[in-house]
This record gives sequence, structure tokens and C-alpha cells, in this order.
Amino acid sequence: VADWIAIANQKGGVGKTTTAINLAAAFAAADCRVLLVDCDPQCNATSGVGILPGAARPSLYEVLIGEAPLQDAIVQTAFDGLDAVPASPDLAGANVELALEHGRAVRLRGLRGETALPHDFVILDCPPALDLLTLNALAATDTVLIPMHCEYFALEGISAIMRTLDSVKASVNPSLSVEGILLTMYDRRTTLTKQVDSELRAHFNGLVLDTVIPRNVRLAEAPSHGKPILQYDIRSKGAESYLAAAREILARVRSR
Amino acid sequence: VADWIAIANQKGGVGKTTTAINLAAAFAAADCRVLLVDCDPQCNATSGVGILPGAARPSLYEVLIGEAPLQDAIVQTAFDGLDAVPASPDLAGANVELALEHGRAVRLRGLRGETALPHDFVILDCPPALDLLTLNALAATDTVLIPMHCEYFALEGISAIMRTLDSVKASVNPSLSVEGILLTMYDRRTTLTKQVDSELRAHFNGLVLDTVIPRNVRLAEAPSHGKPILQYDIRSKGAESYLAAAREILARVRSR
Ligand SMILES: Nc1ncnc2c1ncn2[C@@H]1O[C@H](COP(=O)(O)OP(=O)(O)OP(=O)(O)O)[C@@H](O)[C@H]1O
Ligand SMILES: Nc1ncnc2c1ncn2[C@@H]1O[C@H](COP(=O)(O)OP(=O)(O)OP(=O)(O)O)[C@@H](O)[C@H]1O
Ligand SMILES: [Mg+2]
Ligand SMILES: [Mg+2]
Repeated sequence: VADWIAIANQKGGVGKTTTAINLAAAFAAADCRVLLVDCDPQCNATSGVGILPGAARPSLYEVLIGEAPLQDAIVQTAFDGLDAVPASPDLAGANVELALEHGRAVRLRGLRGETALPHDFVILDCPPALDLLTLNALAATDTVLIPMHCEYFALEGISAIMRTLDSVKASVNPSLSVEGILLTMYDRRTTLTKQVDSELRAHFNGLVLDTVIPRNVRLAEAPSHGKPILQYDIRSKGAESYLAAAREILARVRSR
Repeated sequence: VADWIAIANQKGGVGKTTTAINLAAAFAAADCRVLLVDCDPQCNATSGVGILPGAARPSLYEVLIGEAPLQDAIVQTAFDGLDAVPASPDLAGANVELALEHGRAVRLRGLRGETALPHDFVILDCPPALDLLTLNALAATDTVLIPMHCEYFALEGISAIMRTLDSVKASVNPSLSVEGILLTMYDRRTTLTKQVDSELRAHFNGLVLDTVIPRNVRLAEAPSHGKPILQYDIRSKGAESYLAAAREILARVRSR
């Protein structure tokens, strides 16, 4: 049975997609079978693994509106052991189209129940909003990994996502829990980073992962080649830190 | 009569809020009367100018759902010449609540027509989505300034926002135009930045501002003090570059 992990934070640009792609690839490198689901109409996770957005049919859009079963949307990527359910630009319409439907937030959760997947992990990349697409991912998942950079606006937003998680847990997904908080684009040299880091560890004791992801330009270069960092530059600091994060999360998952 | 400029890009974390706050403050420092409107339920522009989100009533939420006129939501900030219409967390509900209403995307445009404002500029900060809140800002504004960082995912997203602008222009706001593209968190040292920069200037000739905003940690520190960069550290590179951007935009606006 697969472990589902949603990568979510409504604050924009904190490294959700970069984390989803590179964690998924790191798990695949550790011999797990992994499915990366792109729930964001921006389609960044889709293009980041080399799939042309809108080209692969059906995408998550057709799956959520009930036109295709989940397994028909699964495609292989060029990275061994890593499959993906691509997003398409149409997904932007799902927020309005689903808004009127009964059970709109639990579509993906229902599809999970009906689909036998061969994967060990399912990683869901969420858009920068607490919208219906993010809610579908939060209702379907086992845990949530929250990427954050150590800056003021990201710190301000953490209570909003924690409140949303509580209400999803109370309503449609009672077993939902926080996998952890992953600090990204971490710059040891600034006092701002150190201040926010210590504030986070004080407030969310035990949730903040020991592994932090440093700022590393190779991580920003990799998506333009449609490759996870392990394929693009395995010797980079970015690859090292995502392998370490994957090891730490695997240990957390296995000890549950 | 005020010039309205919306700061929009559905890509997350590209510096929309930082640009909205600091451009507004730079215009105010140049003796203009400026109104900063926060259209993002994250309330970052609100707290970035020292207003506690949710404390000021009414907020933009009550204005959009018709419970308060626009002028009742205007508050003064601690920065001379800069007023604000604060956001509140309730604004997240507006996307669903307005979805069923007739004329949902032109609420703010209608309010603009009914309200005599004493301001020279109205700057609108948008959320990281092409949702109803962003559409309201795009329908009401004269021009749009698109902040972008020179990275692959941001480049991928530019066609989505240009498509949205075309459809808003064709439907509800015929005089809408692009004020410019502002490159933010610009790091001259990386080849990625140079590659994306030259690709942008080739595709969008004349739209990319000459001024770029360098990565500068003082810009990330200022919001935790509730102050624009001009108040927090006027000698910083961040303050210098936003003053230059304001001068360049003022020249563009005045020559129209
Ligand atoms: N550790 C890192 N070092 C350097 N650049 C990074 C790092 N992590 C992410 N980036 C870059 O920063 C930008 C933002 O990251 P990303 O797109 O993954 O964030 P996101 O949270 O998914 O954004 P959105 O809110 O738009 O979905 C991207 O251009 C990405 O390549
Ligand atoms: N030029 C800069 N140098 C350094 N840090 C910056 C710069 N511009 C913005 N930042 C910081 O980067 C982060 C993202 O910027 P900001 O929040 O303004 O982006 P945004 O596009 O408004 O994000 P969102 O999509 O969530 O609304 C913030 O923590 C901000 O303080
Ligand atoms: Mg993303
Ligand atoms: Mg913002």
C-alpha cells in the first residue's frame, strides 16, 4: 500500500515543486516505486520531469471531473522508478467547475480508494493557494510536508496552513498529520534565516526536519532540462540535501 | 484622476508584494498620494506596511461583497502619503462566495467608477493565482506590472498571464495594458539569470524595465518591522533599486 505525501504551502515560491520533484526522484533512487501527481495548473512539476504540459492526455483535470480513471493518467518519466500524473492548463478551470458539485473536495480521496496502485509513494505537488485543488490533495493524502523559506511572509503564513490542516482532519481526513516542515533556500549567513529558524523550532518543536535545503543554483537550473537534480547534477549541494531529506523522511515513515 | 497599477503574476514568490509595498512607498516619497490595495488573503501587503491583518474593519472583503463602500476601508499607514485598503483572511472565502454572483469579476471595477479618490496612484497586490481576486484587480486597473525572477518556472508562467491579460482586455477592460516586466531577485553572477534575462528581452522587447531589483536581504527583513524599505534602510541596494524602478515607471506613465 502506498504512502501518500502532499507538498503544500499557500505561500508562493517556497520550493514546493522543487521539493516534490526531487524528493520523488530520491525515493525512486532508493528503489521505491514513486508516483508524482501535479495538482497545480502552472504544470511546473509536469515540465520539471520532462513532460510537455497539455500534451499528455488524460491529465489530472480529466480525472478530477470524472472523464478518466486515475490509472489512465499515469505516464512513465525518463527517471527510473518515477511515474507521474501530469497537470494541464485546464486544471485552472477545475476550481470553478468543481465548486458547485457535491463532494467536490473529496474527489481525489474517492479515486484513491478505487485505484490499486503499484507504487510505494505518491507525492502530490500543490498550487500556492488553499483552493479546491489543494483541498483535494489534503483530503486524499496520509501526511503533509510543508516547505518553507526562513523569511517573514512565509512565517506569517504557517498558521493559515495549520488551521486548514486542522479543519481537513476534523472533516474529511481524520488520519491526516504533518510529515514535517522542510526549510528551503536556507542561507546560513543571514540573521533573518537564523531568527526565523529558531522561532520555527520553538513553535513547532519536533516538526522541523533536521535536514535543510541550501540555496543552490543547480536546483533552479535542473527544471529547464526537465530533469530532477539527481539526474542533472548528482554532485551538487542540492542533490546531496534532497537525498538527506529523503533518508530522514523514509526513517520517519518507516518508524510509524 | 488616479493611475491604477496591478502587480500580478500567478507564479508564487516572485516579489509581487515586495514590489507593491516598495513601489507605493517610493511614489509617496516622490510627493504622490498613493493607495495600496491588498487583494491577497495572505495579507502580506497589509502586514508589510504595519497593519495587523483582520484588525482593520472593513477590509477589502467587506467591500467586494458589498457590505461597505471602498472609501470606508481606507486607512492611513505610518508612511507619509501612503494609505492602504487592508486584506483580511476572510478574503479567501470571496473566491467561492463571488463565484455564483452575476458580474463577479467586475466588482472592483464598478466600485472604482463610484468612488472619488484623492490619490494619484492606486497599487493593487495580487495573490499567486489567476483567480477571481486577481481578475477583479485586472478588470479595475489601467496597467499591470509583472514581477518576475529570472528562473525557468517563472519564464514558463509568463505565457499564462499574458493570455489572461488578453482575455480580460477583450472582455471587461478594453484599455488594459502591460506597464512592464520587472526583474526581481536578480543575481548577475549566475548564467541562468543571464539566459532568462536575454530570452525575456528578446520575446518581450520594450516591456522589460531597464531597472532590475537585485537580491538584497534588507528587502526580506523590512516586512518583519512593518516598514517599506525606504523607512527600514534607505541606504540599502533594495531601496536604491525600488527608487530607480519608481522613477522609470513615473517617466513611462507621464509620457503616455
Ligand atoms: N534550494 C533552492 N535553491 C535555489 N533555487 C531554488 C531552490 N528551491 C527552489 N528554487 C527555485 O526557486 C523558485 C521557486 O521554487 P518552486 O517553484 O519550487 O516553488 P513553489 O513553492 O513550487 O512555487 P509556487 O508557489 O509558484 O508553486 C524556482 O525557480 C526554483 O527553481
Ligand atoms: N529583491 C529581493 N531580495 C531579497 N529578498 C526578496 C526580494 N524580493 C522579495 N524578497 C523576499 O522573497 C520572498 C518572496 O517575495 P514576495 O512575498 O514579495 O513575493 P510574492 O510574489 O508576493 O509571493 P506570493 O506569490 O506568495 O504572493 C519574501 O520573503 C520577500 O521578503
Ligand atoms: Mg510550485
Ligand atoms: Mg505576495
